[in-house]
Amino acid sequence: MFEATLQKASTLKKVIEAIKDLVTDGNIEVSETGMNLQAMDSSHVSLVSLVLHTDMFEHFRCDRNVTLGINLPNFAKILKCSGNDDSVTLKAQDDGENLAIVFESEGQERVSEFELKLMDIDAESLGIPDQDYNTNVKMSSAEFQRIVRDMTVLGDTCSIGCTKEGVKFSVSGDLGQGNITLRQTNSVDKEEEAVTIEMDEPVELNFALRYLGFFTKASPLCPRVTISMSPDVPIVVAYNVGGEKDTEGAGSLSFYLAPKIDE
Amino acid sequence: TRKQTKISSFFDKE
Repeated sequence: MFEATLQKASTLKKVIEAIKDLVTDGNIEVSETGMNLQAMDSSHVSLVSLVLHTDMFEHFRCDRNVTLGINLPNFAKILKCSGNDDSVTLKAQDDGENLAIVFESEGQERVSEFELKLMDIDAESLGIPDQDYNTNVKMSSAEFQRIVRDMTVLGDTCSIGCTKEGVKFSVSGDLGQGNITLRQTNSVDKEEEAVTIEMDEPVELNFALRYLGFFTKASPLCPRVTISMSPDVPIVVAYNVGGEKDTEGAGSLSFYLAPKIDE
Repeated sequence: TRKQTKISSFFDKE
C-alpha cells in the first residue's frame, strides 16, 4: 500500500492548480523515493515534470510502486476543500480503484475524507536528458508572470533573448510591438526581485505565449523561477516546491516548451 | 513564418 502525509495541503493544492489547465489526465508514479508525474499537454508541445521527494512528507510509506491515474481538474476540486493550515494524507491500496484523500486541521478537530476515482491512463513517457543549459536566468516568479501577461496583449509568440546585460522579452502582432528588458541586478534589500543571469553565449528563442501563460500558474508555489535556455532546444521554466527562495526545495515543478522555429 | 515544434521531437521515448 501507499500512504503519505504532507503537512501543508496548500502545497499540493498549488501544485495541482498549476498543472490542471495544461494537463487533464496524468499518471502519478509513486515509489520509495517519492511521487513523480510526467505528462505532455494534448498538443504535445510542452511537458510537465513534477518531483516530490519523500523528504517533504511528514510520513511516507510505499511498499510497492504504484501508478495513480488521476484526472487533475477533479483532484483540484477535492483539494480546494482543504483548509489553509490543513495537512493532507493520501492513501491507495495496491491495484486499488480509488485514492483516499484526508484533510486534518491543525488541532485535529476537523477531519475531512474524500475518495477520487483512479483511471487507466495510457501515457507516453519521455526521457528528459540531464543537460547543462547555455543560459540560466533566476528572477521573481511574479515578475515573470506579469511580463508573460503583458506580452500576450500584443501577440501570441514571444522572443526571449539573453545577454550578460539582461534578458529581453519581445513580441509583435497586428496592433504593434513591444519589449521588456530586465537588467541583471543584485539588489540586496529586495532579494526576491533580483535578476541573476548565468550564461555562456547570448541566446534568443521564440515561444508560444499561451504555454508560458500556463506555466506561470505555478507562481504561488515559489517567489523565484529559473528559466533555462540553450539554442534550438526546449526552454525549461522551473519552480521549487516546498523550499524557500533559491535554495533547493524537496521538490520541483518543471515545464518544458518546444521552441518555434523559422520555416 | 514560424513553426511550432513538438516536445517529443527533442526527447527520446522511454
